[in-house]
Amino acid sequence: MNIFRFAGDMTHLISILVLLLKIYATKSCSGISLKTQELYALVFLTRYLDLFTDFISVYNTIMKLVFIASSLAIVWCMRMHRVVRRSYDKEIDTFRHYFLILASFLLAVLVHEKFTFQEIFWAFSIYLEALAILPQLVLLQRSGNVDNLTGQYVFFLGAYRAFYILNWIYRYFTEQHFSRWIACLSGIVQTALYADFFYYYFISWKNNAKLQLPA
Amino acid sequence: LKVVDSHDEL
Repeated sequence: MNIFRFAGDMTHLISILVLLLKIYATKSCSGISLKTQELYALVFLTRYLDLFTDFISVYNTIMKLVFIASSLAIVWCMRMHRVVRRSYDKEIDTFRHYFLILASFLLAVLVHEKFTFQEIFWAFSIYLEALAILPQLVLLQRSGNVDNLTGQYVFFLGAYRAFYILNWIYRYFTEQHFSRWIACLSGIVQTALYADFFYYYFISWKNNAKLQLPA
Repeated sequence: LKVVDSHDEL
């Protein structure tokens, strides 16, 4: 464990807490893409298949449980909670996310570390996570104004993988034969997808103005 | 439970 990875995990945790706060405090999920939340639940469920077979550390196991439980709770809340579900922007959250699932799975069958069930699903979860934010970014552009908590949620979600890139650089220089090409290249693509969001987020922070994404 | 370090990251 290094400071970059710990900072990344904490930033990821903060993004989830901000989202839970937004849904709980405002009893609304307007501006949040249910499709992105479903993709993230799938990412965690397929990435942590080794939850009960491999033990890395108490921290690792607890964080996996938190990520799985929170992502499923958010999907449940947006689909089933009688108050929250009414505020879901169903008519603009129309990204065809099944294509993202299919593309990630096909790529995972072709490019993986080992041709085993667990490794193919691990690679699938890595590729899917890189693309999972797309429905959310599209929804933000369509819905124009972005409320603060939603903006902060997306910001922290994007920042956490940037910390992981620093973590991979650090591990590359400090550990022999450290190679995580799949996770690293996918993480670079994932962070790059946030580039324009980060730009507009920075502009809104500098001008102390509301976050506006161009349509 | 086997302790591994293959995917030690979240």
